[in-house]
Amino acid sequence: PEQQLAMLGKAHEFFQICDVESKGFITRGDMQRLHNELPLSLEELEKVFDTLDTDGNGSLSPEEFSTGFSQFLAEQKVS
Amino acid sequence: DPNMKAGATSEGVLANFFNSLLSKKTGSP
Repeated sequence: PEQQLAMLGKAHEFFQICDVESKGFITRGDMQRLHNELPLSLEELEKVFDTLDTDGNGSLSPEEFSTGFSQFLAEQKVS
Repeated sequence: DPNMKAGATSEGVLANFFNSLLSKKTGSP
């Protein structure tokens, strides 16, 4: 439970890094802007966006984002 | 196999992305 809260807090922090205009969602363009801040290629950021955008509506909700983050954490624990 | 290299799978690329965010956060107090 405590870990869950910490995870959500982190996910929220990261969401805000991506959602610079505080729109409440992340667009493909927001994701590509991270190219300047993160050591990832535009192609990789596209892939991240597509992976997180599970409903394929072209924007990432905080829920989609935190779901992706918790999946990442789960995989980290397994490996 | 080119698909085996790190970051080629969606899981790998997602891990890359979140790891970068994590190190970005810890990198700046």
